[in-house]
Amino acid sequence: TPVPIAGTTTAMMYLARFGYLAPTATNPQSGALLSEETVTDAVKEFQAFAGLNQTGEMDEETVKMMNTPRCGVKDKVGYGSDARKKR
Amino acid sequence: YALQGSRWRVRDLNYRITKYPRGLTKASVDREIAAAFKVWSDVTELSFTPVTSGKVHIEIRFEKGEHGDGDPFDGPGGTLAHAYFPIYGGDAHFDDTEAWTIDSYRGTNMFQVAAHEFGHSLGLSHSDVRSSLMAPFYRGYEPSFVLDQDDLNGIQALYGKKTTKPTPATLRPPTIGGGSTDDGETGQPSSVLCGDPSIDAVVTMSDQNTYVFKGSRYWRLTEKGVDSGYPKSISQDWDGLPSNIDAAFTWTNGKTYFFRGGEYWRFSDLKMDADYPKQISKGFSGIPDDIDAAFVWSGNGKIYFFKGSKYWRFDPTQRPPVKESYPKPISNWEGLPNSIDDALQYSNGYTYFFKNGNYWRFNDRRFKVDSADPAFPRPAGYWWFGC
Repeated sequence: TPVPIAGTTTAMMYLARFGYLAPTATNPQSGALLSEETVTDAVKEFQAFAGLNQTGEMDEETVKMMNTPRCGVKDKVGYGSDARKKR
Repeated sequence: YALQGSRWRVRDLNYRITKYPRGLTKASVDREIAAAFKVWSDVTELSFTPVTSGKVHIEIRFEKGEHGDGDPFDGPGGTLAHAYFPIYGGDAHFDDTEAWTIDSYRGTNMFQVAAHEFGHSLGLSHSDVRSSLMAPFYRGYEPSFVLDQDDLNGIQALYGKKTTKPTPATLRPPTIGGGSTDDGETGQPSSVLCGDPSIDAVVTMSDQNTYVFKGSRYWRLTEKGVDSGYPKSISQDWDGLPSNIDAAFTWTNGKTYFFRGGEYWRFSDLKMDADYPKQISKGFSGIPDDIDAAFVWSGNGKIYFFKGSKYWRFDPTQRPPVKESYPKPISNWEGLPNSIDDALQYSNGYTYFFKNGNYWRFNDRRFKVDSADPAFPRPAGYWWFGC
């Protein structure tokens, strides 16, 4: 049985919220199963956007950046519906 | 920068604050919001007019939690605000659980966040240029605001350049309540340089003033640190000079040369000479593009260029100006690191090398980094910028 890594869910929610993962990735009703590569690529994309080393890992700098106060608008708009469009 | 894909068809926009935040007077909020819009109207032909009733282009609200758009705020920290692109209405919402402040290192600076959000309201997406206003992350209070070249390029791609020159007073947000600023009139150290004392370039001009360049801003140095009234915008004051320059030096003819990428610019004081920029490969044959540093060494009057772990010596009186024996390893300069940010022969005759917020003083006679107490490298913020 896969064992969740501490903080993984939170990180995935962050990545989905700001456009690095499809919104369905964190929808408990969809039962989405993501490959490790998909998640690693999403982390790398975030790291690139934030000007961090692109390790693909949730290292200290990445976690710190994800905890930095920020604007709620998505960084990438490639995935699905954007909350900004609802109006 | 990144454009979302929509923009306003009209240039004269109006806005209305329909819900004010707790803890600040309406008048002070009005001033901050106006200053935030002014960031964009100073560099385009856009105009923003506050109104108190009726239908408006951009509605501004300070809200808590769920506030009707399906994108609830998350309490203090985290998400601070969000805004809609023009095609979705342009409205801007701010999380009212944040401690919004004005001209203070405490809380969250309303002006900075509002200026960012209004960038979205005008059609700009998030930028991956970290120094830009449109980067998504809040950087903390910055007392002296200058719009980054990246933001300038983005907004002018949408709405064109301003044809009438903004008044100098509009180049920075007003100081509300007469409080002192960290970068301005009080002559206090620059928080931007003190927070991150790494630099792009440093050069002494023919008028003997020394300038530091970093991103889209520049500072004039004095014996005590940064001169009052700085930083200023490179694009505003240096005719045609880009941001993020690589290196600079002043030649014995009094001309100052700036380098970025594969190009160089020549200035006489603050005026760019005609027909610049030019290609480095044309004007400085034998010198690579994307150099790290350049300076003129009074020991022999030759120009030295640094890049990575190598350096080149350039003698414009010789053909070829760079001998075949170059490049050579920087390790020849005992005690110097590779990949320096820039170097400068200062008016005291010493040559100084800068890297990552530190500096080294080079002893020309012994051809090694000076032994001194405290030892080099030393923090540039303290010794050079008066932090």
